[in-house]
Amino acid sequence: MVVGESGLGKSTLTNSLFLTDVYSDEYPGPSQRVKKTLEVQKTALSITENGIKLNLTVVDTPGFGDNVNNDKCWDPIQSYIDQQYDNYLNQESRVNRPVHIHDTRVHVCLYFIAPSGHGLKPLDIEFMRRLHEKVNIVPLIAKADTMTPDECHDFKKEILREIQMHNINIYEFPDVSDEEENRLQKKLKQRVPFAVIGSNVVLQINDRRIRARQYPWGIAEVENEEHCDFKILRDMLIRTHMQDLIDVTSSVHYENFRAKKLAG
Amino acid sequence: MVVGESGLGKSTLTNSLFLTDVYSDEYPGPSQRVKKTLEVQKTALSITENGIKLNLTVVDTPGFGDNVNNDKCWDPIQSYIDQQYDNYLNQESRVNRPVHIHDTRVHVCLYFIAPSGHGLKPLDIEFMRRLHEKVNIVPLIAKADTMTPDECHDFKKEILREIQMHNINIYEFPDVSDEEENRLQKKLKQRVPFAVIGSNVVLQINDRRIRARQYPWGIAEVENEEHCDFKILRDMLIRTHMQDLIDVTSSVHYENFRAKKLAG
Ligand SMILES: Nc1nc2c(ncn2[C@@H]2O[C@H](COP(=O)(O)OP(=O)(O)O)[C@@H](O)[C@H]2O)c(=O)[nH]1
Ligand SMILES: Nc1nc2c(ncn2[C@@H]2O[C@H](COP(=O)(O)OP(=O)(O)O)[C@@H](O)[C@H]2O)c(=O)[nH]1
Repeated sequence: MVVGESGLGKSTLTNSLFLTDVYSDEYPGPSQRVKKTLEVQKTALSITENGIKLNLTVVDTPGFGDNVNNDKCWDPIQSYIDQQYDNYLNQESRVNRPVHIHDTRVHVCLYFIAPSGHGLKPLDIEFMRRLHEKVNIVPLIAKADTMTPDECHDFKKEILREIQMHNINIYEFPDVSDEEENRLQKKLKQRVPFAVIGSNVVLQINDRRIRARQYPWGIAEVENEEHCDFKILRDMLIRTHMQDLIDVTSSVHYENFRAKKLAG
Repeated sequence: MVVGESGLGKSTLTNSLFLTDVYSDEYPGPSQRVKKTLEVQKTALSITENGIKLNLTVVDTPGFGDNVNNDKCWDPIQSYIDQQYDNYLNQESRVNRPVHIHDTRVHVCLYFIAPSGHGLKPLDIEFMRRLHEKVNIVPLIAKADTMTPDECHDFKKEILREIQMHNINIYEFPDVSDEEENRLQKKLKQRVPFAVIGSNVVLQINDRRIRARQYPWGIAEVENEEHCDFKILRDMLIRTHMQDLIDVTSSVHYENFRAKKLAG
């Protein structure tokens, strides 16, 4: 699930993450599909990663945080997440239940934070406080090329401080089974929250094709780890931690929901 | 007057415009001074331009557009502007009135637009619709280094289209008396709304001292006209059009206010 106000580069980042045009002129991103009421919308896509075909669903919410009054703009999202848990519970509780339950639960919510340079906005805090016990929240600093390395470093520190102050539990990337992998990832995890750049433009630089943003003063490269954390996010989300995201959703968030629901 | 949501670089731009620390650690910008209620606040400063000493007042509004619910967040600003007209009217109407009335009217409102890349936000439209008949509005695209030249060009077109669609009258920089100056400015006026970059950091590049933002992929220069419209804004605001801004305030906006007020 992809959440954040309009213009934070969500569609562009989603396209960059899956190396495909999830959003394009024929099927525009959430900010071009804003309706009178906030609705959660879904897009199905197939990607191949290391020879394995993955069927993913991208869920977005046009209009989130875009109005003068954004009170309760998190409600449709909260309802959607609960609804998927409900559906799963209904299936699971049947006498004759399917061997494989079609799992439509939301396994990760990428929450886009505007690069203001100051800290979280009241809406960010409101959203995360209400959703952190329901879904794995991975906060991302949007449009990271808006900040210098120093500004980004300070901003990350401030965000983490505020997250802790409000007792928000964001998704923690746990250690993996491979020791070598762990050692490599230890350093990368210190870059949370990940600051990302996305681009629909691929530039030809010498003999390389690079997804980047071309400015008069230089080229910001999406997959350059000196420029942003995109590559790290992509790697952990799709390769190393996808299974854990599914497991935590199933064994923690869903079980929470189930316990509360059955307790009545 | 400087208006816009937190984190759009207003303090930084104000410092850059007046080449002085209007805002600093000792006296922080509006985003660090947010209180429970929206208040308009003033800072007096003196700058010297072409040997002439100018006494300016910078008015800002901490908290504008920063809440979950921003309904009526323009009210304190509207009241402040009206109050200055009221004060002036009271002075002007006295039997024994001063030769020089202390003019505290707001002569220009720099309205900061977030570089979303899509268009104006509902709050931007709401604010400008309500204030365009009361004060000279000069809309600025904040943090212009967030956009590539193409994105900026398209964004400007979209903003102007929306401004026209909502019948908003932004301040128009009229021709000046000098023919040569007019010829030079004709091209510059086509860059409205001005897209600005600001910086509190001055870099030493070779033998030049340049206000800029240093990224791993390059240096965005505040006063480079290839990078943004800062220099043009500064020139027209402080040098060529300052008198006109005062005149239009006095002969159009103030007269409008006075006529409405005296009509009862
Ligand atoms: N500076 C910067 N701009 C970006 C980035 N990603 C997208 N954009 C631009 O921001 C604008 C809005 O992007 P979009 O993906 O439609 O945002 P969305 O409304 O959140 O879906 C477009 O002009 C994009 O080209 C980024 O990483 N950095
Ligand atoms: N990308 C970019 N960042 C800027 C610019 N001007 C200021 N900033 C940064 O944005 C953050 C907020 O700036 P500030 O001036 O305090 O914004 P304010 O809240 O609107 O007063 C700081 O980290 C600044 O360094 C700019 O022109 N471009």
